[in-house]
Formats: sequence, C-alpha cells, structure tokens
Amino acid sequence: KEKHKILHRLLQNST
Amino acid sequence: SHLLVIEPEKIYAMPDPTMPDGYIKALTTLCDLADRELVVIIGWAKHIPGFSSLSLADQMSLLQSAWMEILVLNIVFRSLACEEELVYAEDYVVDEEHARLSGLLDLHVAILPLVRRYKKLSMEKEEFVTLKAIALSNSDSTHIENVEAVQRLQDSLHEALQDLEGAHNTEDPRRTGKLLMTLPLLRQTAAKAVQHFYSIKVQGKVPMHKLFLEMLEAKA
Repeated sequence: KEKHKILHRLLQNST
Repeated sequence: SHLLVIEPEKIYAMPDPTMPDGYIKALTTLCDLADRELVVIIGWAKHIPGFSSLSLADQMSLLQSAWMEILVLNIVFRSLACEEELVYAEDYVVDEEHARLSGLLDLHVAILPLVRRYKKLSMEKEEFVTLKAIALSNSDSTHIENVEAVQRLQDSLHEALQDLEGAHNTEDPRRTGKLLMTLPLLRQTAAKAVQHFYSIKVQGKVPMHKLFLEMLEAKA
C-alpha cells in the first residue's frame, strides 16, 4: 500500500 | 443521468512551446496529460454511485486495474467525430502523419480499431459514460476484498445500461450486449498502451509525474 500513496491520498480527499 | 452530471470537464494538453518538436516532446506532453487526467479520473470514480461505499483497498484495486481502459475510452469517445485522428485532448489532435513523426504510431494504430468499432455502433454519450463506469467496476482485479460489494456495483451499472437501452433503443434488443462485447477490445487496447508507456518508462528519456508512474507500476 505504501507504494501507492498518491492514489491512496487522492481517494481519501473529500473533494 | 447521474453519470452524465459527473462527467469531467474538457482536458487540455498544453504542449510546452519551448520544447523542440519530436518524439520526446510528444511523449512528455502525453505523459503529463495522462498524469493530470488520472487525478480527474480518481475524482470522477468517487462520484459513481456505490463506488465510495467500497473499502479504500477495493477502490484502489479497481482503479489500479482499469485506469488505462478509462483513459483510452475517453480518447476514443473524443475521437468519434474525427476521421482517423485521435483526440488525446481538446488541443492535441493527432493524425497518422503526426503520430509517425512523433513516435506515437504504435499507440495510434492500437487505438484506432476501437474508435472504428464504436463509430460503427454510433455510441452515444449516455452509453459511453455508463460503459466507462462498467469498465471500472469490471476490472477483474485479483485483489478484491469484498467480491459481493463489487458485484453489486457491477449489477447496478449493468442495470443502468439495460434501462438506457430499454428506453432508447427498442429497435435493437441486442444493443446492450453489443456494447458489452466491445470490452475485450478495450482491455486489449489498454494493455498495449500500458506496454507502450512502460517501455518508455524503462528507457528513461521522458519525464513522468509520480501518479502516472505509480499507476504504471501497479500494472507491472
């Protein structure tokens, strides 16, 4: 999961 | 109608005017465009009814499997009004000659059969947005945690496509099937595109942004 941190962050953003 | 509302705004490639024309510039432009469009696609996916109720891990798995199919389907739909040209972005329309000169011929030749297929079907925007959401939900990722939840998402989108065809295309009862039968060619085309960009990544001559690299790595 650490390898895919940008995707993870973008999915967690509420917008 | 919800899928039509969440359809993203037009996207622009904005090639760097200070770079000399050629292979490196064309690919730098496309890789930058793909990176920005990926951000848009992730935002779009979150608005598909049911997608955000999946676990974060399953949302990631679907996007990691299907992102290139979605990018390709976007290019293909933008190109439906053109003759043998690919509309990578509103300001980046590539014909065969330009593709040859910029080292994009393999990609060009890979994507055109899909454009021809959807032209033959006269795919409408309503069908395109539904098929795109179906491609995401049907990405055959091997890492899905909650298979039933993903199946429910597939079922609701499949039902939306059937409802759409029931309402608009009573003259062809097989149209839903015909649209779904284009998905293998979409997957084949996306696989070729991934391979194309992966070999560019390995050559290391074209700068790639982090999200695009991350998504390419997920396909490796």
